[in-house]
Amino acid sequence: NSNQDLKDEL
Amino acid sequence: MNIFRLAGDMTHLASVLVLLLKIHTIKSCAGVSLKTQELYALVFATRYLDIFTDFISVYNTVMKLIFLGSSFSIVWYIRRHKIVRRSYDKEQDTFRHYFLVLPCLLLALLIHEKFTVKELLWTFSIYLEAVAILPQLVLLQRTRNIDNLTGQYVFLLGAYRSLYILNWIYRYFTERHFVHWITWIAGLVQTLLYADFFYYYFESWKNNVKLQLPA
Repeated sequence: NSNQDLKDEL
Repeated sequence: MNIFRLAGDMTHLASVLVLLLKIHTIKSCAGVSLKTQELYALVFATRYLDIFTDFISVYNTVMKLIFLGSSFSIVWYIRRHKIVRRSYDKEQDTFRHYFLVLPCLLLALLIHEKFTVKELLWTFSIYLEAVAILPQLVLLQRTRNIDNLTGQYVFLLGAYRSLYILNWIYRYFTERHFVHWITWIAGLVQTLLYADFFYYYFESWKNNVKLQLPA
């Protein structure tokens, strides 16, 4: 899941 | 970006600003735990290494720089500023860093998603953030007389954590965005640490009396 790889939260 | 996430980020930002405002204008860090602030500086330094490798958004980068800058300036103020440092209560702020840092390092080495330097540091920062408030909570309990700004600082931090949990629930249902269970557990533990403080904070607010924690 690429969504999970990208850590877009702070 | 949903409303919970935005509100969470804004309360996080507000907490840092309240603390900086207190230190900068009153020139006092009474009741503030340097240990907690140093742990947060370490949390941000290990988590935000990705500003050099990934670009997510301008918002994301700016917020990361603010959290890095503010946490290191708070540490600088308490350690180096010639007036502020006099108000630091070293005798009361006795929590040992390594009690928290070493278990978090160990846990990150054992439980992680990927065995890469960046991923291990990120995981370490998640674990450490969950417990970094402990020296501050211990200090509040010891000093008992909590000034308004310090109370608000801790309240805003707790609000930020609670809002992030709502954000994960919301993202799960709307985007099918799965936050890893490591993040879930660490986030829940972190939020629960504030439960006791929240209870006394709301009691004092309801009864309109000064916030005091029981000994």
